[in-house]
Amino acid sequence: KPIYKNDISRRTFQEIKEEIASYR
Amino acid sequence: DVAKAIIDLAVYGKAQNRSYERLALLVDTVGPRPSGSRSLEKAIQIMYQNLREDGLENVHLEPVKIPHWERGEESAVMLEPRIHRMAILGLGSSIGTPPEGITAEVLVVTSFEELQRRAPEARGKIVVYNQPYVNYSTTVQYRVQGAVEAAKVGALASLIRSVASFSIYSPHTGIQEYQDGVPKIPTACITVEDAEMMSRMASRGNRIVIQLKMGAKNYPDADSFNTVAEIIGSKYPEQVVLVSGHLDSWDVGQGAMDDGGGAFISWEALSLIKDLGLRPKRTLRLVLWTAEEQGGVGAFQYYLLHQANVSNYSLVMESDLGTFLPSGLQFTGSDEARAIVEEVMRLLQPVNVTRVFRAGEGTDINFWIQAGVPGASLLDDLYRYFSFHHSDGDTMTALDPKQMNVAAAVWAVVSYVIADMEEMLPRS
Repeated sequence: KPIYKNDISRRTFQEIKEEIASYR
Repeated sequence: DVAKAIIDLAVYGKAQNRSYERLALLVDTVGPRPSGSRSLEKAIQIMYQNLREDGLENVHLEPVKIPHWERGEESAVMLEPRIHRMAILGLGSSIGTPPEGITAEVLVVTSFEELQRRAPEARGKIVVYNQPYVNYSTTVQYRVQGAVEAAKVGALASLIRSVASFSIYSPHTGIQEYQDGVPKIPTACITVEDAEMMSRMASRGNRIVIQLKMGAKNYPDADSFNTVAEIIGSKYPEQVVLVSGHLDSWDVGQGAMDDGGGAFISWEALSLIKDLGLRPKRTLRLVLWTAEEQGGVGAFQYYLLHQANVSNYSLVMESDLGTFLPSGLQFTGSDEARAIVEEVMRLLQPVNVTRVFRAGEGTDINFWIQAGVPGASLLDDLYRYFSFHHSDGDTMTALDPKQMNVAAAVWAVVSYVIADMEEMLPRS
């Protein structure tokens, strides 16, 4: 898995960021 | 563009001022709602009807037992060095005085440490605490424990400077706690102004004598209810985001700010989401707590009843620090959860409320936070909040509908997005 940011894999965190951004 | 739709509806659209107007109707109709009172139960029945008429789902009342204390008639008159009738507010759960009252000399201290140091002078006296206001959580200890500490050194009663950030001769009430094995003595808050005047008099060597009369009485526990309403989740209905405020208040003012504002922006969050035809993946649950002012009594019973489902709670939220223009969201949770909440708060850029602070908390949700559920609270202008808190100034006039609209928008966006995201917030 890619390196972790805050224990979330960057890909997963990035996905979550994109998911949240879609609520804008 | 869900966030923008919610913000537009709440702040600029047809729902603007709705939470303020709904709140004004309730508190003008019912007044303050102290634990154990008829007015609190009337407010609960009105809210039960309101939430059903608003088209929310699974609207129901969950029965609980709560304390019942009434202040009765109370007065405090300074007899020496001059006659001065003082404004006081007896503290919740305090005992009363004998009918003729307690007349005694006063010992003024500014801290528990000074009281210990001057303990021999306290016997048979009325202890007056003139503690400086540092912040609520630190200074409130004087209100809560002032009677016990004074009784330990033989005092007959305690009068405590109101825990307030600002005062225009306004006493502030609140709960206080006796201790097993320590004699119970009557205890009340006095105004900042009177506490400081007596401190000056005492420092000049004046002998101060006060006659205190309190009709306070503790009654058997009363029946009450936590009020619950939902928007049932579309995909993970067993999972929950809980958004809340408390419906009870002290017997002062209208209980509009504490915690009418928090209760009604929590209702507003569900109304906004319903109005937009949205249904999050998880269940969005509104809970209006009862008997928060007694120490989260209704909320604790709710926790006992529902704690088996703790793993299904993604986030618990309580607004109990005001609904003026929010400074941001206080959050308690793991770093990864915090990172996600920070992304969610970025959605509130249009109303410029994007900051995430530490220490998300609330008397009613702390049980869940201690069980590991992420928790959030709405952070507000605390100086303004604690100038009205638990005083007769807690009325609709203390609130601002435009600011309440923004608070409701923040509350609705956060609760909806967390309830609708694919995954629950990660735990620590």
